[in-house]
Amino acid sequence: SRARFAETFAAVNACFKEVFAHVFPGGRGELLLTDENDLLETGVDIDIQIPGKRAQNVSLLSGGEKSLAAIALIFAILMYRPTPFLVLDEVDAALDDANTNLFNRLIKDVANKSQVIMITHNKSTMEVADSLFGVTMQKQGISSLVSVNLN
Amino acid sequence: SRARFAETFAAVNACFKEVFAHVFPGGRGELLLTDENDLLETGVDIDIQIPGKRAQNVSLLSGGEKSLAAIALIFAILMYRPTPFLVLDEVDAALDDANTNLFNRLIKDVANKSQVIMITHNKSTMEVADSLFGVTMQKQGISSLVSVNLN
Amino acid sequence: MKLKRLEISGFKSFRDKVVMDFSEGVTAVVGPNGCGKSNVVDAIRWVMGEQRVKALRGKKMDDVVFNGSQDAAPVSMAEVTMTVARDGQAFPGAYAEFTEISLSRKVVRDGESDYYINKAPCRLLDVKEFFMGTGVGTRTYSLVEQGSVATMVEAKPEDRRLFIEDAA
Amino acid sequence: MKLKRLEISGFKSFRDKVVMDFSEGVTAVVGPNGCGKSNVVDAIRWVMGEQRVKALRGKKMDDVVFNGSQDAAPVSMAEVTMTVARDGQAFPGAYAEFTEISLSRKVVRDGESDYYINKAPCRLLDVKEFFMGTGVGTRTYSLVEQGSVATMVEAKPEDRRLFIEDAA
Ligand SMILES: Nc1ncnc2c1ncn2[C@@H]1O[C@H](COP(=O)(O)OP(=O)(O)OP(=O)(O)O)[C@@H](O)[C@H]1O
Ligand SMILES: Nc1ncnc2c1ncn2[C@@H]1O[C@H](COP(=O)(O)OP(=O)(O)OP(=O)(O)O)[C@@H](O)[C@H]1O
Ligand SMILES: [Mg+2]
Ligand SMILES: [Mg+2]
Repeated sequence: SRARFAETFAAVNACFKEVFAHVFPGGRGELLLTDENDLLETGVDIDIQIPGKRAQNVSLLSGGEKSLAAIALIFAILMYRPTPFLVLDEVDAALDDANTNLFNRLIKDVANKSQVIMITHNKSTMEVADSLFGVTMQKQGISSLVSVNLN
Repeated sequence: SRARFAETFAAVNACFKEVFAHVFPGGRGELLLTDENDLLETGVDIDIQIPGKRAQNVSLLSGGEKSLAAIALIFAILMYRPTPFLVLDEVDAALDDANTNLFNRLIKDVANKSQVIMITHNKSTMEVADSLFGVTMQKQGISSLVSVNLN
Repeated sequence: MKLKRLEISGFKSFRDKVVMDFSEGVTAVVGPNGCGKSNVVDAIRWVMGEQRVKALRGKKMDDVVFNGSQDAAPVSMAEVTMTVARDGQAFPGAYAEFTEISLSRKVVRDGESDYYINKAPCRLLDVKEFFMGTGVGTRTYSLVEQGSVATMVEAKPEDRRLFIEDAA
Repeated sequence: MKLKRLEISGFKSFRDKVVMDFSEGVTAVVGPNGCGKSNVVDAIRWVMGEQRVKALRGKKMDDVVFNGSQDAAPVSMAEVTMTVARDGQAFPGAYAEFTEISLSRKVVRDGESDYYINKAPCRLLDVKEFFMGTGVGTRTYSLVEQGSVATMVEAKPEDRRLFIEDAA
C-alpha cells in the first residue's frame, strides 16, 4: 500500500544518509522518488556525492565507489529491517586496501544484528571472521570441506 | 567474406586450444560454429572442460574460471593477430592467488609482442610490471600522477 | 531465527554429503577458484524455494544435480537441508512451539522437487510462507550474488524500488 | 606501432594536464578507488574516436569535460593527445614517412569534437582509418573495460562472432 511504501522509503532513506556519511565521511548520499505523486509506481533514484567531489550521475562513479555505495545501501536497508542471516558472495572484489578495511569494520557492525555468511578471497577479510569454512576439491571435480588455518 | 572468416576462425581456434591447455593443464577448450553452412551469419560457441571436471555449459563455470577462460580467449586472438598495445582494466579481480600468479606469467608472454597497459590492485601483479604509474587525488576530486615505490 | 546447519548432498559439485554448522557472527567461506563456494550460495537459494534456473546459473533445473567429474559418475539425486534455530522471536504460524526447524528440498534427475519441513512432506508454498515473514526470501537484499553487488546502484529507478518494497 | 605518450587535460577527473610516457613491456596503473585509473582508459578510447557516450560511462558527451570538484570550478574544454611511434612496420597511407604520429581530440562544453593528426585538423574518419589497419580500434579485444573480462565467455554465440571478425 501507499502508506507502507512511503514509510519504508522514508526510514530506509534516513538510514542510508546515516550509513553513507559513515562510509564516505564528508560525502552525502540520499534516495529520491522519481514521482512523489504516484507512490505505487514511482521509481527510486540515488543521489551520491563522494567527499571532495561534485555530485554526479552514478554512472560516472568508479568500480570501487559503486561497490561501496551499494554496500552502504544494503546495510542501510538492513538497519531498518534486519534479516536473520545475510549471504555475501565476493562483494569486496573491487575494493582497494583502505576500503577493504572499512568494509571489514562495517561487517562487524552488521554481524551484531544478523548472522553473516561471506565468501571472500581477501586475507584481511578472512581475519575478521568469527569462523571459517574451507572448500576444496581434493578429489578433482568434487567439493568437500576442509579446516582452515589462517597463518 | 566467407573465406576470410573461416580462415580467421580456424586460426584463432587453434591458438585457443593451445593457450587453454597452457592455462588449464589437462583441460580442453575449443570454439565451435553454430552453423557451419552459413559462414556469414553463424555464431561462435565455446566448449570448455576444466581439468578433472566434465565438460559443462559455460554458465556453470565459477567467477574465476570464467575470467581465466576469457583471458585465454583474448590471448589466443592476440596470438593470431597481435595488436600494438593492449589495455586491461582489473581483469584479475576474480582470480585467487594461484591463478593470479598464472596470469602474471601469461602477461609477461603477451608483452613480448604487444605493449601492455594494465590497471590492477594486486600487489603481485604490480611487481611483474616493467614500469608503474601511480594515480592519486592529492587535491580532492582532481587526478594527478605520482611516482610509486613498491615496498 | 539463526542459520544453524546446512547439509548438502548430490547438489552441483557436492557429490558427497557435507555438513556445515554455523555459529553467530561472521562466517567466511574460502577456497580456490572453482572449488564450490558459490555453489554453497546456490544451495541456500535452492532450499529456500528458488525456481528460476538462471538464478542458479544453469540452463535446466537438472543442472543442480551432480553431473559427474572426470573420474566420478553422475548421481541421480540432489538434496539440501537447512536447519534454523529460534533466536528470541518464535517461528511463524503452526511452527511457533518448535525451537528448531529443518527445511529440505530433494530432486531426482528429470523429476519434480519435493519439499519437507521437519522431515514431513510439504508444498513449495509452505516453504515460501515460512520464509515470507522473516525477510530472508530468495530475492531480497539479504543475498548478494557474485559480481552483482553494484546492481542496486546501477539499476533503473523502477527496479531499485523493488529493494525498498522488500523491506516494507 | 608503439604507444609513446598520452597527454590528458580537462578530461574527466584530470583537470590539470598530466603526461604519461610509456615504455616497452608491461605498464601498471595503480591507485586507490576513485582516483582516476579507469578515466585513463576512457581517455584512450576517446582519443581513438569513441562516439558512444555509454562506453565512456557518461549520460551525455559533455560528461568527459572536467565538471568541477568540491573546491575547483568546472573547466570548459577537454583535450587528449596520444603519440605513437613507429615500431618496425611503417604507418599506413599518407603517414608512411613519419616516425612518430600524434593524434588529438578536443571538445568544448556543448560543442562538437575536433580531431587533429600531427596538430593538423582532420576528420573523425581520418582517425578511424589510421587505426583501422592496426587492430587497436575502439571495439576490439585490445581494450577490456573494468568488470567486463568475462563478456566473451558469457556472450551469445552471435555476439562472440564479432570478436573473431575483428581479428580477421
Ligand atoms: N551439477 C554439477 N555437477 C558437477 N559440477 C558442477 C555442477 N554445477 C556446477 N559444477 C561445477 O562447480 C564449479 C563452480 O563452482 P563455484 O561457482 O561454486 O566456484 P567458486 O568456489 O565460487 O569459485 P570462484 O572463486 O572462481 O568464484 C564449476 O567448475 C562447475 O563445473
Ligand atoms: N567529468 C568529470 N569531472 C570530474 N570528475 C569526474 C568526471 N568524470 C568522472 N569523474 C570522477 O572520476 C572518478 C572515477 O574515476 P575512475 O573510474 O577512473 O576511478 P578508478 O581509479 O578506476 O577507481 P576503481 O579502483 O574504484 O575502479 C569518479 O569519482 C568521478 O566522479
Ligand atoms: Mg564464486
Ligand atoms: Mg576503475
